[in-house]
Amino acid sequence: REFTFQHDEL
Amino acid sequence: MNIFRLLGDMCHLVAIIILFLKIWRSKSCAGISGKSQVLFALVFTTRYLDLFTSFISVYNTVMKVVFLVLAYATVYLIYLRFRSTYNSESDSFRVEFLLVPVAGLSFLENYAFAPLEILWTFSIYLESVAILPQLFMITKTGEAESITTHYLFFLGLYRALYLANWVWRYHTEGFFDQIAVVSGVVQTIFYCDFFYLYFTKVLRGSGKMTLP
Repeated sequence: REFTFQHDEL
Repeated sequence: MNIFRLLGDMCHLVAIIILFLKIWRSKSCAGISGKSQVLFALVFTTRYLDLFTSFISVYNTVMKVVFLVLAYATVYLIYLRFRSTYNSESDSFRVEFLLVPVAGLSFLENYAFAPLEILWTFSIYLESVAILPQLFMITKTGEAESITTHYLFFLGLYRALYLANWVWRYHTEGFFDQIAVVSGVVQTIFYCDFFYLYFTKVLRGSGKMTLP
């Protein structure tokens, strides 16, 4: 599936 | 950013600083698993490669750099500077039993089959089990200095706060990071037994935590 989000957590 | 994530990050930072200062001030890493610390350095290295590819916020960048620097500084203290105090014979957990399945799983179950994405997934899976050599060492020797238990307490608290963060983000943003959440739940479970001992032994008594 399409990968859409940034990894914004630490 | 919400209060749970901010508090979680602060607990994580406090845990890492507690460990670093304990070793630095006592000039000893007795009772500390060097293997767990190497695994955490590997976790930060493989996860924070996005420092070079994407900018999220000043906070995010600064925290990533601080975590990386402290992780490698801690490994340096254990394996080089205070190597003579390192209990290598008690730190006998076989890390290849963690690394091989974690590496395999990160290839099989990820969001995208791309190098950075696989490394990020690897770091998430590895973080969930990276504390096991430390917990194994405590079980093996049957005791831990109270400062070591404070380190583990803050590390466990960070995990628990991240669970609250995900519940919050799910309800407010519809955000759901399946890989992080499942690994995070697994990771938090590993601390439950320790939390029990921490509250019943360390906080009520004084000095070392000894296992029954």
